[in-house]
Amino acid sequence: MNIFRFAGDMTHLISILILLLKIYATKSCAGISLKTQELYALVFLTRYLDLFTDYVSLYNTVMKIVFIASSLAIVWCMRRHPLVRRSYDKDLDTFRHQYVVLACFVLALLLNEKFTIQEVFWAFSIYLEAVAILPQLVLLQRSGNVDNLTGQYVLFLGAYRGLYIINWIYRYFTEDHFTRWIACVSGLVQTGLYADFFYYYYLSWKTNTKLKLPA
Amino acid sequence: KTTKGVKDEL
Repeated sequence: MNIFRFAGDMTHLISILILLLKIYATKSCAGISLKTQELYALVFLTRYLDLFTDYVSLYNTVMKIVFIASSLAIVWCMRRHPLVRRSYDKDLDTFRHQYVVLACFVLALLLNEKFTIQEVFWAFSIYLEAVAILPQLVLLQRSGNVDNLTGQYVLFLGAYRGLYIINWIYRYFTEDHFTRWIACVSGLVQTGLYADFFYYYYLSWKTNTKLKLPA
Repeated sequence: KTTKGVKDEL
């Protein structure tokens, strides 16, 4: 475990906590895409199938449980919580994410490290995570303005991906058995998706204006 | 040392 990977996990955890805090404190999920949250819950559920079979470390096991529990909690809040669900922008969150799920699953059947249930679902979760943010970015563009907590949520998510890429570069040069090409390539694609959001976020911060995404 | 293919990241 290197510092880049640990920092990446922490920023990932912070991004989820920001979302939970925003929903809990404001009892509102305006500006948050339920579809992105559902995709993330699916990512964690399909990636951590090995939760009870392969024990890597206490840290890994605890973090996996935290990620699964928090992502399901967010989805539950947005779907079931009587107050929160009223503020969900159903007609803005129209990204057809079922096609994305299907495409990732087909890709995982074709491109995986080993053709076993666990490996196919792992590859599926890696591809799905790369595109899971799309409904959220589309919703932000649709709603035009980005409230600062949601903006920070996406910012921390981007930071987590960026730190993971640095972690892979570091591991590539320091370890002889480092082959996670599926995660690396998919991670690069995912970070690229954030790049344009970062650009507009930086512009809004620099010009001290409200973050506006071009429709 | 992680052997090839062991998923030791999140």
